[in-house]
Amino acid sequence: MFEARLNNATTLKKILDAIKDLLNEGTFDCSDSGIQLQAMDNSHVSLVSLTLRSDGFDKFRCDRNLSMGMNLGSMAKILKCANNDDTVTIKAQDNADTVTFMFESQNQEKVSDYEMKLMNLDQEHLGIPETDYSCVVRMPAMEFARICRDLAQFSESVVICCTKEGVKFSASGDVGSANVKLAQTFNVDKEEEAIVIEMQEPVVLTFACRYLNAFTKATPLSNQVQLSMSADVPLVVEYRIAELGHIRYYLAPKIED
Amino acid sequence: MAQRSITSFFKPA
Repeated sequence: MFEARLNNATTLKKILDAIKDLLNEGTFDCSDSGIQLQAMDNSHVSLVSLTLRSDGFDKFRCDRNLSMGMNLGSMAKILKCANNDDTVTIKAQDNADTVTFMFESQNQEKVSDYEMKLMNLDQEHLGIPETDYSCVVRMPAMEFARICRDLAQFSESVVICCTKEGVKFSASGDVGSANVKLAQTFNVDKEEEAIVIEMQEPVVLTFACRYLNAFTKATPLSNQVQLSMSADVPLVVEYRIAELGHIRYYLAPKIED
Repeated sequence: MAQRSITSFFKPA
C-alpha cells in the first residue's frame, strides 16, 4: 500500500501548477525514499525532474515500489478542489489502477475523496550526467520570472551571458533590443534577495523564451531560483521546495544554424 | 538559431 500525507495542500497545488502546462502526463515513481517524477515536454526540448523526499511528508508509507502514471491536467483539477490549508493524503493499493486523493479540512468537519484512474505510461528514463557547471547563478525567483516575461516581448530567444561582473539577459527583434544586467550583490540583509554568481568560466547561451516562461510557473514554490550553465549543455533551472525536495527544469540550448 | 532537443544531450538510462 502507498500513502503520503501533507498537512497543507498548498505545496502540492503549487507543484501541479508548476508542471501541468509543460507536461500532459507523468509517472510518479514512489519508493520508501520518496516520490520522483521525470518527464520531457511534448516537443522533447525540455525535461522536468521532480524530487519529493519521504521525510518531507507528515506521513509516508510505501510498502512496495510503485509507479503511478498520472494525467497531470486531471490531477490539477482534483487538487483545485482542495483548500490550501486542507490536509491532503494520496493513497493507492499495490498494483492498483486508481489513486485516491483525500482532503480533510482543518476543523475536521469536511472530508473529501477523489479517485482517478492511473495510466500506463511507458516513459523511458533519461540519464542526466553529473556536470560541474561553468556558471551557477542564484537569484530571486520573482526577478527571474519578471525578466523572462519582459524579454519574451522582444524575441522568441533570450541570450544569457554570465561573466564575473554579472549575468546579462538579452533579446532583440522587430520591437527593438533589450538588455537586463544583474550585478552580484554583496551586502544584502535578506538572503533570498541576493544575486550570487559562482563562475568557473564565462558562458554565453541562447534559450527559447517559451520554455523559460513555462518554468517560471514554479515561482510560487520558492523565493530563489538557481540557474546552472555550461557551454553547449542544457540549462538547469532549479526551485527548492522547502523541507520537501526540489523541481529541476532542463532546457536544451539553441545553436547557430 | 536552431533549437536542439533534450534527447541529444540526455540518453535513455
